[in-house]
Amino acid sequence: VPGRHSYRKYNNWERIVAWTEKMVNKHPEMVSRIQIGSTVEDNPLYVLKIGKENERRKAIFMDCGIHAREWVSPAFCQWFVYQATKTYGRNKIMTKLLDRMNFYVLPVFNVDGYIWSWTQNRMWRKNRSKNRNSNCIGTDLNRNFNASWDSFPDTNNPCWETYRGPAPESEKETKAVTDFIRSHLKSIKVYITFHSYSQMLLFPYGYTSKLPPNHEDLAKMAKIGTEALSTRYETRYIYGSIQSTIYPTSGSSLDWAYDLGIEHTFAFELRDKGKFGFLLPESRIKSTCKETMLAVKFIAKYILRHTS
Amino acid sequence: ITPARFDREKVFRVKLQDEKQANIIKDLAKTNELDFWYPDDPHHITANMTVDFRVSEKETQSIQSALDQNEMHYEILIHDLQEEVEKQFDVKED
Repeated sequence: VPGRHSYRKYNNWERIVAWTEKMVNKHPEMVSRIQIGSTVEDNPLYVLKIGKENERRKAIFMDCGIHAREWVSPAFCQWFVYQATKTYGRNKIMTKLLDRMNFYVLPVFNVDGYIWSWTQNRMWRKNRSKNRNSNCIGTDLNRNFNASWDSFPDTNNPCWETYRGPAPESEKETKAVTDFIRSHLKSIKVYITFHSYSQMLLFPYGYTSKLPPNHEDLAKMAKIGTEALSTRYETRYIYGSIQSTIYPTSGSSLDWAYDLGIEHTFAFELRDKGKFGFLLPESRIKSTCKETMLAVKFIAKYILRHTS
Repeated sequence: ITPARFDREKVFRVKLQDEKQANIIKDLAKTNELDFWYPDDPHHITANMTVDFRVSEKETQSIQSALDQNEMHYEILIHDLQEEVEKQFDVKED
């Protein structure tokens, strides 16, 4: 796939790595790149830190691309970094956010799977780790977190798309992310993970029908976030807890981050609702990213105002 | 390894009316290679849910017959997945 990086197109991993370097070079005062680990196939896991040096400020951690075939998700993380650097000093809200917060952005969580979805199988979902005693490849990284990890028997087969792995955090990718978040826990006030598709804004829990202590706050934020999103193109999102809105899931990053103590954790299921599914045309990337920015900026503003 | 192709593969959307229909889809998942797009996994299928899944060309006929025989409400979201894979790149290089 020749050509250079474009925010209006899907970019393969090679282009995304080059883009991270370009962003650091172009905005050294605002963007730094941290390698938080590497994948099963030894690809680097990069987090871009957006904001000023001060580590003690409130921070938001965002990850994209945990499921390989959900390509619009990494496209959003790239768009977010682009907008943050482009509109700082021009857009009042973004300037205020970046003057007082940091954003940690993991553009592609499941790098090996993402590469595989570009080179071998567009429909691939899991990572690319080998499973002992099985010919089936891969673990679903979003079932590999230590959050009621083994509570559902249907995640225990390496040949299934939602295989949870041999143990919680068994995957190098998962461990790199959990170690980074644990070591920055004092500053991280929000965890947001981006998936597709279905047009939903979800919050804990997935592994239980129990309501999180601050579920009213989460529901209010999700409601206003979906309303903010729809102001752009009237795209309708639904919102709610994972368990009540879609179905019970164990081992998810969202529940793990919440139980770790990050009181505001959300999962976006980006466009669309099934007409294209995972194959959202590139011509819809920009509008999907623009409307999602409105929801993310609302969440960040809310946290700035309502957390100590 | 030659990249996977999805010629004439289809994506079905089935609106399940009751538990019986949910079990039919779960049974089909046991005997066919269905790639579930929503929910992620056939174990999450319940009554009154909308289910999306990808079917290979060779299994389309039998799947469609099973849905028809059981008078299930379905639509085909994508008729040729390979075409959609190629059509997603609809923005020209800068």
